[in-house]
Amino acid sequence: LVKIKDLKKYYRVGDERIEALRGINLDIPQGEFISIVGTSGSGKSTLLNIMSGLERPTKGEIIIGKASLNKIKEKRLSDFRRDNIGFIFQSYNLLAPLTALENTVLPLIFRGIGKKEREIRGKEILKIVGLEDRMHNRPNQMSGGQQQRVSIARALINNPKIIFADEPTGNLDSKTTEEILELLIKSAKENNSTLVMVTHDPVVAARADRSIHLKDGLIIKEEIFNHE
Amino acid sequence: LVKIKDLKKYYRVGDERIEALRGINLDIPQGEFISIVGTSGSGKSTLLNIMSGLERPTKGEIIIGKASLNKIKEKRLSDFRRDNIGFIFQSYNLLAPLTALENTVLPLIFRGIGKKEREIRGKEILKIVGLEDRMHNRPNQMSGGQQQRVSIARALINNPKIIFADEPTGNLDSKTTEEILELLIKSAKENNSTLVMVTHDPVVAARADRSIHLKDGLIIKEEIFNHE
Ligand SMILES: Nc1ncnc2c1ncn2[C@@H]1O[C@H](COP(=O)(O)OP(=O)(O)OP(=O)(O)O)[C@@H](O)[C@H]1O
Ligand SMILES: Nc1ncnc2c1ncn2[C@@H]1O[C@H](COP(=O)(O)OP(=O)(O)OP(=O)(O)O)[C@@H](O)[C@H]1O
Ligand SMILES: [Mg+2]
Ligand SMILES: [Mg+2]
Repeated sequence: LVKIKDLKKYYRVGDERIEALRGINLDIPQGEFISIVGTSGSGKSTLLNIMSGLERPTKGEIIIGKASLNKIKEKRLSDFRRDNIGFIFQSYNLLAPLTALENTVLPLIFRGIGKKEREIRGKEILKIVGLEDRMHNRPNQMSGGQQQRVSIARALINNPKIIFADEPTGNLDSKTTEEILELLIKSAKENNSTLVMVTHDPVVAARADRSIHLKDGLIIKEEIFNHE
Repeated sequence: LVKIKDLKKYYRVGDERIEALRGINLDIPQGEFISIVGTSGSGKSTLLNIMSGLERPTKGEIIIGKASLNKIKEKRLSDFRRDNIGFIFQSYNLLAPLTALENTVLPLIFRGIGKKEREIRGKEILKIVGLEDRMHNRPNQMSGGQQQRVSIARALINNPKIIFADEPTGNLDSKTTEEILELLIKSAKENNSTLVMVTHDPVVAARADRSIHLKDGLIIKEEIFNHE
């Protein structure tokens, strides 16, 4: 499903060039759960942003299904993301003036889903992540982990074909982490969705089918896990 | 040094009352390293915010040294924080238009320290957290963990008497986590500073002298650790 060929990403800061990704090659079959680990600054978020079409590569190709993300125009790219991708951001990216419920149903608004159905589906997913009594709170009226769970609810509400999760459990205690992991894995299995998860937690990383290790913008190691 | 007596904090959302803290009693001697754990939403950040004077309690007392934080006026409270407290936020709270170096030296500007000395001290602490080649990057030009480390550098640059850290290693891999922990513990020891750290990582929590467990706004357990 996801094919990455010799992917490079360079940033410019002043007259310095930062090589965030230096040549990534990776194939991810539909329905796989793959985790990405590596030290702070190794390129994990950058890789996720490019895989999901949020940023363009400097060189190389990223193909999802039949769509060549590095080639298609911005409007088509944004439609593609809206229809196929759920993204859980490392810093949540919730809209401050909106409540948990309003933030959660944003992807449904973009797909033209009516108010009544949005409310039903929004409440349902918020209940699943344990936030049914925080539905009408705005982000600054919630804890860090509660905001993270709204971000997760918003990513899942569309049953996307691919879920990209950047540190989805970084602000959660172990019990809530386990519940969220179970939710992500179960939703992915039900829809045969691909789950690509960046994490610093080796216990979380080992729940995947496969784990790739980044260091200085390159894949230095791959681990395959057998779960029963 | 820090005395908390029957501390309560209630929030109002619509016509609902959320009891974030329901009666906290805690004494922290100068120089102690205490960790605070608990599930998402249990009141950890709220407790930290009140202990450091960033929020006022609804009921109860918070005394640091001779200062009664719940009683003193806003201006005196803000001077007290500036002179005595370093705070590492769960969501970093960096200023977007400023570089890593400029964000880091903000506490020195507030204390009237001159430009030359600010630059020397800022570069020194950024080098210690491994960010000397990101000094002139703004937050959106840095990874999550790099932003977290700038937040840490900024909190330490004043050698504050009390360091409050809200999930300081949540976005860091295990190697960087260890380096940052060593730094925080070492800086605290050198200045006989008190270190109050919220964390979800039980390994990090166990590095403290003592750990308190919050659940639904109350302390339900205390653990004491003996380190050699
Ligand atoms: N400004 C606010 N208005 C309303 N409710 C709030 C506000 N701030 C916090 N809360 C609520 O108070 C409770 C405690 O929040 P707090 O941020 O202290 O939790 P926490 O233990 O730090 O959680 P996490 O581990 O998720 O960061 C939560 O249920 C939260 O929804
Ligand atoms: N917009 C940008 N401009 C300049 N440099 C950037 C930009 N975004 C990222 N970088 C740099 O690219 C490198 C990789 O960043 P990335 O966010 O992918 O790291 P990461 O592995 O997600 O780190 P963390 O674990 O800390 O979140 C970092 O060194 C960072 O400073
Ligand atoms: Mg990242
Ligand atoms: Mg918190």
